[in-house]
Amino acid sequence: MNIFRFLGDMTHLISILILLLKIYATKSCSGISLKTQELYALVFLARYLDLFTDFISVYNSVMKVVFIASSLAIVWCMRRHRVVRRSYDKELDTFRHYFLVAACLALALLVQEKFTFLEVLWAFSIYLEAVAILPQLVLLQRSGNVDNLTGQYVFFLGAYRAFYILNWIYRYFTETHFSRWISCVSGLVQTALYADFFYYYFISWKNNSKLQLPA
Amino acid sequence: NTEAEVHDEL
Repeated sequence: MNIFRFLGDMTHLISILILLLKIYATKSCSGISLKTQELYALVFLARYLDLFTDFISVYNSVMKVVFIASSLAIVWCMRRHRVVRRSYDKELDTFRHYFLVAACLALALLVQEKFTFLEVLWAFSIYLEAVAILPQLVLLQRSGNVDNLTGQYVFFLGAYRAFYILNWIYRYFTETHFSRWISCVSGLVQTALYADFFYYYFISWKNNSKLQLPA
Repeated sequence: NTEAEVHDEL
């Protein structure tokens, strides 16, 4: 494992911790898209079924369990927690996420490395992860004002993607048979979706002002 | 190479 992959995993983990912290400390999930969180839970469940079939390392297995557990916990809190669920911006979170799921499943059936159950699910999870942030970005755009922790959450998610791209570039030059084009193309799409958000994030950071997205 | 890659990333 190279440093970029490790930093990518760590920023991913930090983003989830920030989200849990926000929900735990403020007992509020305002500004957070339940649809995006449900998509992430689905992404992790579909991709990490290989916990039962392939063993890569203790690190990988532990991280997989952490990602599945934390994403389910967040969805549970937003849907079921007595206090937290009241702050959910339901009327702003109207993205039709089922269409994303259907489109990604169709694409996974057409384009995958091998037509087996686990490989189709794996490709599905990669495609879905690439677009899972869309409901969240739409919600932020609609609400305009972004609170600090929500801004940090999306920033660290974006950083995770950026580090994974550096990781693939590194692996491309250091490994002889590195050709995971499904991951790379999807990863590039996913990172591109953050470009706009990053732009406004850096503007607000430079001006030392509150993060605001244009309507 | 038609073999599926080992998915060693998260």
